[in-house]
Amino acid sequence: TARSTVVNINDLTSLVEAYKLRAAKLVELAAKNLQHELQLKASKEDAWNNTSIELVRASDAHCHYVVVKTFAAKLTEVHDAAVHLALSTLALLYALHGMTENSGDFLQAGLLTVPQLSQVSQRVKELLSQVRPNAVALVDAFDYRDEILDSALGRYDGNVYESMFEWAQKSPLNQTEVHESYHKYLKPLQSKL
Amino acid sequence: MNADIRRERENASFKTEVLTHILDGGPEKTKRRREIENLVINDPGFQHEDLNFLSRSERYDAAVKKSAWMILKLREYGISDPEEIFFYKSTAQRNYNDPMDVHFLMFVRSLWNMCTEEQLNKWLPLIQSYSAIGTYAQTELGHGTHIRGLETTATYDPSTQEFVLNSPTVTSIKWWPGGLGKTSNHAVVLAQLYTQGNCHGLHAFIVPIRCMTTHKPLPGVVVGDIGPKFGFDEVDNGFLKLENVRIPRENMLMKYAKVEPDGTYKKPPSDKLTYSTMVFIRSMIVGESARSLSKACMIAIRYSAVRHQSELRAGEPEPQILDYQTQQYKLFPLLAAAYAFHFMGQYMIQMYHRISGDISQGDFSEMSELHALSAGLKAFTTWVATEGIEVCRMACGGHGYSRCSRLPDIYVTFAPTCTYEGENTVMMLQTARYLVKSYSQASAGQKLSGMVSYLNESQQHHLQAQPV
Repeated sequence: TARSTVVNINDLTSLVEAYKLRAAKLVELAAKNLQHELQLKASKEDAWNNTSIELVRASDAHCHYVVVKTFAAKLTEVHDAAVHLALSTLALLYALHGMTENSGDFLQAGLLTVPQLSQVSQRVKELLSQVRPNAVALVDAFDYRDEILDSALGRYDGNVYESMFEWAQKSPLNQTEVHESYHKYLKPLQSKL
Repeated sequence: MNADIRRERENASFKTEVLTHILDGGPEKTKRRREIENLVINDPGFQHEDLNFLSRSERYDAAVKKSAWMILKLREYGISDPEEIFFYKSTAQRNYNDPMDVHFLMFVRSLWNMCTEEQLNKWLPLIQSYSAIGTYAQTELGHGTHIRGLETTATYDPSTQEFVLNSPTVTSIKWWPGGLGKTSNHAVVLAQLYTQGNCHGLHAFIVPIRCMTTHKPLPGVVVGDIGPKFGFDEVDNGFLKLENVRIPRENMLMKYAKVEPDGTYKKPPSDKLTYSTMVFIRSMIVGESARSLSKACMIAIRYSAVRHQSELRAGEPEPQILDYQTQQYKLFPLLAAAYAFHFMGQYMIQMYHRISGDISQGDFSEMSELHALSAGLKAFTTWVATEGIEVCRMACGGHGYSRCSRLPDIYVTFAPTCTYEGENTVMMLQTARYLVKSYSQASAGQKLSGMVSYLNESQQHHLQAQPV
């Protein structure tokens, strides 16, 4: 019996369900295509090759579902309210952004309508604004020390330009004021012209 | 401290430290990780020149020096927990690679997983003293992920109770193993086993390739470095040609499959057991996708908070580029993906340890799901992370192009994960094989378990679009 489920784009559980059904649909599609090819072709190998695009899409959708589901499950273990809210925003963003990136699958499977897709895009933009105030704190939480990250641009203290200038001065080309190539090639060239 | 970045931290709505504890798995783990990082960072033995200013040979030299130092220090500090070793190694290596990575991750693990107790008794002391430094030689010049196509042969000779190993064609030359070129003196070689006139498929053999005293290649072994690559400059990925190399029967890894002295073959409970080391690495790579992507996000987002450019409103000062919606749209979904992959990586490693524990107890019931999920998630996460790191680099404008941003190094170090330990499209097709099989079982009314159990449900209902 067909059962209808509302896709609530603000509810991660509902989105996990949608990802699950997208995966199921694509696995079904791939399996049926394979079956169809098997009926047309003599060899299993040719049938498999002729279905491989659908098969890769099915695997991709399965993995995407597993990742969304795992992220949602992790949230249930987070008890600090402020962190929970920040991570929930990220989880929603991950799930909804994935929907916009793979909108064809969700539309084709009848999991979303075109008007809903516009709502999803709008919601993604709202989530970007919500992530914005916490963006630096969210990357700080990864806790890679400057010595490990080793990046002039990603320094904890934000003194990017000073660090870049200091690094540039270490370039071996700066060991002499005039590089030997000037005497070997450019000066002779200038003297000949 | 830069005023912009200070203000960002003051405006955050949560305590960063609490989230760090969640990512690490608890406050105690964070504390211990930081202690280990301090051990490395404060150790003068790990200081070296910026590798970007060195030649490839100098980079390899610096990396081997660091590996040797690291092994001594791990012994000195008594660090033996695999997770703690991982922290130590990743701090020592930073954004680069270790020529002995394959020794630690694949050679030693292969021996642990596939040796009999008697074999372990022989090899463990050699590994612990680093008399045996090894690599894992599977891929061949003309053959990659499709392992049944590998050509290297190991033919059993009952008269001497030895295997004779050969690279019969140019395409069968082993190609790519890390540490094979110059560092290793042993290799776990994957070869087609022939005994009593029959081929029994791919099996693993411990092959000595260099003299353990002089480090010179042994007779019949042609070994060397394959040349500069797209990144991995510190690692001597190598080639190996075997010309009638004889090894004792005991050098076949015989925990599961066996060849008796008379040449009788005893097959393993599952062919997949030969590739258990690969499955472990694929499971690890999921977490590695998170680490590389999160590093790239950290660089791009912090820089975007400091960098000011153009005008949002005429006459007003240049805003932080993080205030541009387009910049947010580039970076924040990747930040979300980095978190998603981090949790996925934790799940995958737990799953690997649980199921591999069951396998060692003789329970193979979940092995297929582990193989399928580790292959698919390795491909899924590495594709996203590789593209994401490049997006982060581009989001940093011209400065992302400088090696001092470290984004180029993170990219070239991470991008090979899309092809090593199984090319991604092939990995996805392996997952698909499991999904199609599961779908057929569900269609036939069988009850599925694990992550594919939804294929049972999907036989019963479907979702319909509704207005929100």
